[in-house]
Amino acid sequence: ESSGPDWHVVSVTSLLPDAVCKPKRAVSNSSALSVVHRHAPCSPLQARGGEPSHAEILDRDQDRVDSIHRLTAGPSTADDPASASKGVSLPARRGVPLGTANYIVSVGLGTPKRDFLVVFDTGSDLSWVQCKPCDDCYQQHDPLFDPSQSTTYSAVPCGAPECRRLDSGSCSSGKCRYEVVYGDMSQTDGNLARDTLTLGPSSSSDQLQGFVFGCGDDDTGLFGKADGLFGLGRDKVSLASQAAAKYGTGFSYCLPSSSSAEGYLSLGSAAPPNAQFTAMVTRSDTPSFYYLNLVGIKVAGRTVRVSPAVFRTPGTVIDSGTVITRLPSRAYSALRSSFAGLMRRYKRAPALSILDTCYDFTGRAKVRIPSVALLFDGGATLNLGFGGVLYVAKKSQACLAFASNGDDTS
Amino acid sequence: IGILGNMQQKTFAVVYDVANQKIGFGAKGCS
Repeated sequence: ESSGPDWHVVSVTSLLPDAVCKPKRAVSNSSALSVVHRHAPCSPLQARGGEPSHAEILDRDQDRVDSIHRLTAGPSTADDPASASKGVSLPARRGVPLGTANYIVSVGLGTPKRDFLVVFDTGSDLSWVQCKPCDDCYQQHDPLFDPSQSTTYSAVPCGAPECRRLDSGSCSSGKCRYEVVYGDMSQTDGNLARDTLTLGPSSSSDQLQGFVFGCGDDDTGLFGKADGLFGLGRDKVSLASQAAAKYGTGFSYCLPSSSSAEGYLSLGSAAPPNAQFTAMVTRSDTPSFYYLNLVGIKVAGRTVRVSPAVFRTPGTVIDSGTVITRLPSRAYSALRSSFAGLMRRYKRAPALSILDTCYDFTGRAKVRIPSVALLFDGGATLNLGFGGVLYVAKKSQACLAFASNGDDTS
Repeated sequence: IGILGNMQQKTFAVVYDVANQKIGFGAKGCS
């Protein structure tokens, strides 16, 4: 329910997600994979009672953001003991250490193909699944991928360009060993390999022959029961790059609202007619990230008073795996002030992890929430739906779904 | 740096047009 473009009027009973899956297929172009949230009722990985709490999700989100900040801060952080303890001193091409993403897709690997549920992540490059034989694998949703059962599997030799690009510096019995250490200390090690990747429902026209991926045999951390992870970053080894010759450069996705729909991940760059574009920015020190220029914010239709330089100087990364958008301190303060000023009628609630502007909607039938829009270089505007404005942990704790990066002079 | 997280990307079609070096957002992208 809406009340003009500047406000969201929402029934309080609809604030929390449905407890059951109501699959609504997303519309997309060809070679699209269905996307569901890892912890939503539509997820095949959902473990009843085993999902993390809201506070845990947000704490993990901060681990990922800390990792992105360390990477983009450049070599000056290399002497920081905290940085070293998280493994970010590893060469960048050893894997982009950014933790797991929150959305999953199903992919087919090998010949005959076997289906695997993997998280997808625009903040990292190398794709991997757990493989047999495995020294130390966590419990996953499907049986392990068995290279010996695939007629198209081959190990990547140490001298291959794909191995040299990884800079893993490890070679065993002529096989290339890879390692990715993520920002939350999750880790995968294994052999770099090639096999046929099938995208979509099993048609040979949607196959990538010789897809390079990691065959993990020593994996620990916060991967849940996912069978692996697929990277969509900008490096040559990512799924997006390897699929470019077949589908064209670029890709698109729609992340579903958490419970009642499925989204999609589609390779190739076809865009919906209503899409608004902004420039994709590249930084040589972190070439795997997709940067763009956020230049302003509107609350209830009015531009928040922040100089565009506050956004432009540090820059902005778009990431499918970070949950909460992080803003420069001055921008967040201005957003919070505007938002809170328009929410004065509601009782405040305690902070939730990194979210400090929370409200208690107990006893109310409807709430009226100011809209938030993000403005990008070139005029593209992201008019956020209600779900992008408030993070609703419970009726008594609904929080502005933005956070500060902390001291933006640091 | 700022980070545009997935809470704010939900339900939009997010387009990574690498050939033309641009990123697009289409409202109601899942429906």
